Amino acid sequence: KDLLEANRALARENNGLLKDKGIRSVDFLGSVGSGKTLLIQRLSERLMDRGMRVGAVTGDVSGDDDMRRLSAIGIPVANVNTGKECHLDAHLAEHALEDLPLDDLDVVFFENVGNLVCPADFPIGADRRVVVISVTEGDDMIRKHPMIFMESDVIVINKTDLAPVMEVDLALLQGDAGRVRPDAPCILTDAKRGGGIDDLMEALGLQG
Amino acid sequence: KDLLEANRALARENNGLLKDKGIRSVDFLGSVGSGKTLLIQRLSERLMDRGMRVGAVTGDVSGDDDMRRLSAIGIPVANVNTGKECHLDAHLAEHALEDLPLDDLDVVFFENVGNLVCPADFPIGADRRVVVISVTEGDDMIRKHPMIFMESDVIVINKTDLAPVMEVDLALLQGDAGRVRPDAPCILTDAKRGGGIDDLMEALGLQG
Ligand SMILES: Nc1nc2c(ncn2[C@@H]2O[C@H](COP(=O)(O)OP(=O)(O)OP(=O)(O)O)[C@@H](O)[C@H]2O)c(=O)[nH]1
Ligand SMILES: Nc1nc2c(ncn2[C@@H]2O[C@H](COP(=O)(O)OP(=O)(O)OP(=O)(O)O)[C@@H](O)[C@H]2O)c(=O)[nH]1
Ligand SMILES: [Mg+2]
Ligand SMILES: [Mg+2]
Repeated sequence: KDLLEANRALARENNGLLKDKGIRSVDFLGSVGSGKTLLIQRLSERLMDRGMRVGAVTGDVSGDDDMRRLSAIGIPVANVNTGKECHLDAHLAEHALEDLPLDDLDVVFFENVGNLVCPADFPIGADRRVVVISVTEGDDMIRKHPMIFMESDVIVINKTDLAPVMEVDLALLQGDAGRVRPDAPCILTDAKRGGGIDDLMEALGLQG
Repeated sequence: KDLLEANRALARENNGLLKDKGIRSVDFLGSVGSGKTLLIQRLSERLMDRGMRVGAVTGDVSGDDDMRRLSAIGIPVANVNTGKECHLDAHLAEHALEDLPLDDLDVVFFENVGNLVCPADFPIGADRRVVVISVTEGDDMIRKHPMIFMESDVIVINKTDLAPVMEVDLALLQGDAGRVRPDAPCILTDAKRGGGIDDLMEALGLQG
């Protein structure tokens, strides 16, 4: 479809702009409430400890909740409301980037709308796409939404601290991840306590 | 838009068919893994205990996981795969109903695709729409997705057993529900243990 190709072309332009500025970027996708914002917060804190300058773009259907949470840790954040659209697109991302001090950033994190279906066909121009799901959703999320995982560069299974109380077998999820997307690292995290954040940093190519 | 109006017209036809057969119906919407299937299972068990005959339509992007889980409790189930579409529509629902023994049913439960954005504009013809979210997603889901809650007849906050470990304040969620949709009962449930199921039955008009 022409719309999809136009979006991909603009996504390539966004990526070109970020690379010209020497900025590494990640697009966080995933289910509603899976832990995208908290993971971005943890990664940002770790990067800032190492003297790296981080910025973020938060996308939601409505509101600026995530923008406020991330601003509170001291990073510049641009907010995007998508209205009826169930995913960020390259055009919205391009406008958001205009509101960030790109000359003074090393890393930009995008947080996509919580949705395991719509964002699959709409890259926005980040170096990598990460899909975050959490054990509190059960153990069948990957099998039920293959397309978004097939598009991912890293798969994150979050809230591992709650796997026992949910009676969810992490090995099942890891097996599904390995089958649908063998080339993507599958990282287990507990964003609340910081578990797995170093592994995620490494998988995202952000170590040092 | 013409597509939306055509869908609404077909939804009215679906509802007409169900009413002609003396069948009461509910469309379960909600976030991925919020507990829609388990709630349908609990409600079905309770209805069957009272001699009512229940059927279900399960909609997912891919797979028949929910169909198999509900078939296992002994009710007829029709499965629908929506592919790239992020919501059930009246056309898919109409075809699914052709696969159920409508002359021998009293209640039909539809389970929509897990998504808090797309299904809002696409009624499928059930008497009532129920939106199910769970405390493991945090406490801001209602504020972030107002449109789907504005369309709901009942709001369910599930997995209340996990509110303490999530440190989620149920009163916050209940307050948001009351503000966005004052006319809809807001029901707290623990689908795992059956908590709140009788309240939900009553809110759905299914008591006796
Ligand atoms: N126990 C536990 N809770 C977590 C973890 N990660 C996130 N949470 C909690 O889960 C809820 C949702 O986390 P968020 O970071 O807002 O998730 P999100 O994916 O950004 O949510 P949306 O942007 O609204 O889709 C919050 O209450 C977090 O504190 C985790 O690893 N363990
Ligand atoms: N602790 C707890 N777990 C629950 C509750 N309700 C559902 N679960 C669990 O949550 C997971 C998801 O439940 P499902 O019934 O599959 O949720 P769903 O909304 O149908 O999921 P999708 O159809 O895939 O979007 C499963 O592991 C359930 O056992 C609850 O009230 N408390
Ligand atoms: Mg968020
Ligand atoms: Mg289900």
